[in-house]
Amino acid sequence: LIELKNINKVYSMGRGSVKVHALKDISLTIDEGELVSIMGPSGSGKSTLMNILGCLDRPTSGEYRLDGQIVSKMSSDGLATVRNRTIGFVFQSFNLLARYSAVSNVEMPLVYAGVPPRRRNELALRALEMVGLSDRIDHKPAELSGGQQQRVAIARALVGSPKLILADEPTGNLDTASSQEVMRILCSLNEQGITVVLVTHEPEIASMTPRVLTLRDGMLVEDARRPKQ
Amino acid sequence: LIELKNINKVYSMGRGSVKVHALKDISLTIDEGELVSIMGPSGSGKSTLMNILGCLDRPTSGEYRLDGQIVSKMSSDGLATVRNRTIGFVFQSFNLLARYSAVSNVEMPLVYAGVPPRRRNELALRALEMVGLSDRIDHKPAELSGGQQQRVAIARALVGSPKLILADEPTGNLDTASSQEVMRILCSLNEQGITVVLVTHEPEIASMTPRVLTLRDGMLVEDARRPKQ
Ligand SMILES: Nc1ncnc2c1ncn2[C@@H]1O[C@H](COP(=O)(O)OP(=O)(O)OP(=O)(O)O)[C@@H](O)[C@H]1O
Ligand SMILES: Nc1ncnc2c1ncn2[C@@H]1O[C@H](COP(=O)(O)OP(=O)(O)OP(=O)(O)O)[C@@H](O)[C@H]1O
Ligand SMILES: [Mg+2]
Ligand SMILES: [Mg+2]
Repeated sequence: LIELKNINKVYSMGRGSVKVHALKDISLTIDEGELVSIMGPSGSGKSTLMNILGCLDRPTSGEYRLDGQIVSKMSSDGLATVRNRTIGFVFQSFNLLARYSAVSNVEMPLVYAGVPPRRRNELALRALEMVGLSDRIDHKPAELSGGQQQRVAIARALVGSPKLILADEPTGNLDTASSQEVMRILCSLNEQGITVVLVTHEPEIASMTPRVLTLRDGMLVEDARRPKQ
Repeated sequence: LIELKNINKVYSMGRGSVKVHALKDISLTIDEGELVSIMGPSGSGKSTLMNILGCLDRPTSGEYRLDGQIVSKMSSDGLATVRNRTIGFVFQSFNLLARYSAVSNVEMPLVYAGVPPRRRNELALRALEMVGLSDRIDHKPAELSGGQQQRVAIARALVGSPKLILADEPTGNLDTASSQEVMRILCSLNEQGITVVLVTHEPEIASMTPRVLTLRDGMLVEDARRPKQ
């Protein structure tokens, strides 16, 4: 499903005078239906890699094939369609729309996909129920706790039944019980065939996935597969 | 230093039709120089309690005495001075100013306190060095990773040598090594006499503090003191 070849990402700031080489020559393949964790120190390039996988940012060099298609050759419309139809993204900073309620935020991907209003609302309520927020559907982000906002972001990523779920630190603000609940949802979606890639800094979460990629200073330093427990 | 008596917080939404009773009859005392963790499920009221302790929000009822002064009786100017001189606050969502660099964000509390520019810059650089970000001082928040933004927020809370540090999930986005580093800083500040209250969902972090308060559904359900290890 995912094929990266020699991916580099350089951020340039201050009118180009300062450069940060955030990803260095990353090559990796992820097959459909895999469940993969990405770990590494703060600043090692995990979110940068997730943004490229999620077609939210372009690499500075290298090739990315998603489902056999070369992403860099696609038009921005084509990219937007792939993003909406194929990928569910949970951002590290949630990225919820401040002026909309939790249920409206979760309906957003379905609006883009042209799903009719009543069906959209039904699917969104079901996704919010899965993450335990049925009693907060009309709250705006500022009227929710940090972990509740995170769970709305997770519900929004799942609601369109995407082929690929990219979750950047999905349990960063959650207590142990809520964390376990989120991992249970992601693992059961994976058992239905959905490919899941998640970034985590918690070893307990990574130990629930059969493959762990480790980044350090922009490089892929380890790719460890564990026999299914 | 901190005395809460029968604190309640009710959020009302939708022009008052919906009410969320976020804190229910909380009474507690925290002495100067203590190191305390607050734990509890997502949505249990931890951030709401921290906002009241940090004089960023007023309780709906009950009394809060900080350093012997009744907070609810203070003018908003008096409150702002207390907040700036006495308290360093690390927000769960960082709350950095987007248009300013890391070092300018860390200097902000010193600007309010009237510290001269050169001294301000020196203290801010020292605080950023403590959290391991000397090579990112000119980056704006959007040019920093999640954990780096968190560490800038921690540096900003420490820079004015406050009497009380309130840190809401200070390690939520950090890998194990960076987390240990932040806890080392908070513990050493506490050994110098600074009172530290931190919210965490990670039991490993709470086990480093001699006292752990547990919230559940807006109530203080446990106040456990551990003999110093
Ligand atoms: N402005 C608001 N209006 C209405 N309800 C709110 C508001 N802010 C918070 N709440 C609700 O109050 C409850 C407590 O929120 P709070 O942010 O204190 O929880 P928390 O313990 O910090 O959770 P987390 O661990 O997820 O950060 C939550 O159920 C939340 O939905
Ligand atoms: N827009 C940008 N401009 C300049 N540098 C950037 C930008 N975004 C990120 N960086 C830098 O690139 C490096 C990688 O950032 P990235 O967000 O991918 O790290 P991360 O592994 O997700 O970290 P964390 O675990 O703290 O979230 C960091 O050192 C960061 O400072
Ligand atoms: Mg990140
Ligand atoms: Mg909170």
